[in-house]
Amino acid sequence: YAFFPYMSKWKKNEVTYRIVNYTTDMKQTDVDTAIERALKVWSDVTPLTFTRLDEGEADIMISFAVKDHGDFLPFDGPGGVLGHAYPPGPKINGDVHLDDDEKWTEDKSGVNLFLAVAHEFGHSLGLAHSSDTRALMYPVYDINTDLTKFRLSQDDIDGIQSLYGYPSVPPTTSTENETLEKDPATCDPNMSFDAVSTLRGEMLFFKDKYFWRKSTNSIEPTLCLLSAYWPSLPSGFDAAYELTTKDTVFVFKESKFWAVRGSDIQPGYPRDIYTLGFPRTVKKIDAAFFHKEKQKTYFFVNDIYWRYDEKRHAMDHGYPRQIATDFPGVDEKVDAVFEAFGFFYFFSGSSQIEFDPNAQMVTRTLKSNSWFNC
Amino acid sequence: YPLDPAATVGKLSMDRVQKYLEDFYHLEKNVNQFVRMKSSSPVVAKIREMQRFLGLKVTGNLDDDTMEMMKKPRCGFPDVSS
Repeated sequence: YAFFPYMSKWKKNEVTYRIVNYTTDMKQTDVDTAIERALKVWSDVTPLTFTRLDEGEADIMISFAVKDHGDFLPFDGPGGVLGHAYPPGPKINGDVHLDDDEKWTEDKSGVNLFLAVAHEFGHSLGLAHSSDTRALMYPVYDINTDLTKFRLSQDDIDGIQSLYGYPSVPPTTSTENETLEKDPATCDPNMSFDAVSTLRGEMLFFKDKYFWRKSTNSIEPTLCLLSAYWPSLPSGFDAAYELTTKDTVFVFKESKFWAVRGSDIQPGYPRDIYTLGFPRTVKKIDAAFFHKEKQKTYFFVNDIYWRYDEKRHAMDHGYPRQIATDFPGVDEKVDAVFEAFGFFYFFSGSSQIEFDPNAQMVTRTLKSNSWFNC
Repeated sequence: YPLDPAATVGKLSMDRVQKYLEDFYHLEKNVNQFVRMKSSSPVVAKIREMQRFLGLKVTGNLDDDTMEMMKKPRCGFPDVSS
């Protein structure tokens, strides 16, 4: 990511915007919606709020124009330049100009307005272009972006949070999150998780860019945005576990892992999983949990598992071993696992297996989201 | 040899290429730049800078990938600060 000279940014978190005129390519309500969604991309990961003005001078004036439109940067007709925007500041600064010689659309049949204007808002907030080809702030419009699952890249998040910091209000109280809390997804019987972990007596259920927090003394879980708590972590973890003896949660994604204490990422991370003793053939971890009684951490990969000695900081000899041999009844690929109340809970798709390590047998099969008291 | 500014490489005129480098990589506006594109010319340096920023193979030449990238729709703001 990159900034403008002097790292220009808004000296306040409440930014105003005004849609000065409309393109005739789309319904006005669709333009409004695309612009609101594009602003939300940035407000989701910062303390910024955006208030719409319908008249007068707003911080971000959004207008459609063609060819020479009075700012010495004429547009070039269909194709080529789609729009431009100015860094934060008074008057024309912060403003967004969109080339109305483009065919603006809600979908991808023309130039997708949400995607293009979300990029321009990055400039209006203080980001210059990024050379990270996955970043929204990469200068070239990526027609292949999956609009149904759009998310800022880590580069975008790192850049904008260097300017404005993290969201001030944890998303657990934001309206968006309240609707999500009541969102049927929480109780979807087909719910599956990327990873699960304990954390200081709570349980965390990770899914894409969200996680549910469930404490033993609350009936319902709370749904949170990962980027609100650990903004510099990638989303879509592969595995996570709490090393209770060190008050640390380790999270894994592909061949990297991070150590997190509370909301602080420990220095010196991410590290390669190979530093734990995995062979190079292992590209990612499926699931992991720490067994406090034995001071051992179990790592599950496909149908085998390793056991890591947290005292010796090394893998135990004689591993990997077959999961089904030592955990009879755990036959499916493990998505996630944690230990609770003396049992091991293995998550696989929408099912969860409760395993009694003393009796060495499966005691119950549950729905993965059985902890949410649906 | 003098390159005709209207000459096209992969359906992109030399004019367009020069304007791209001027607009987004602050190539000095000088008509004769393109007349002699020796390896040390500022134009080649700007082509390299663009290729590096956009994640292309840095060749200094207007190869197909580079020309393809320059035809794609994009933001009008420069890629590098002047």
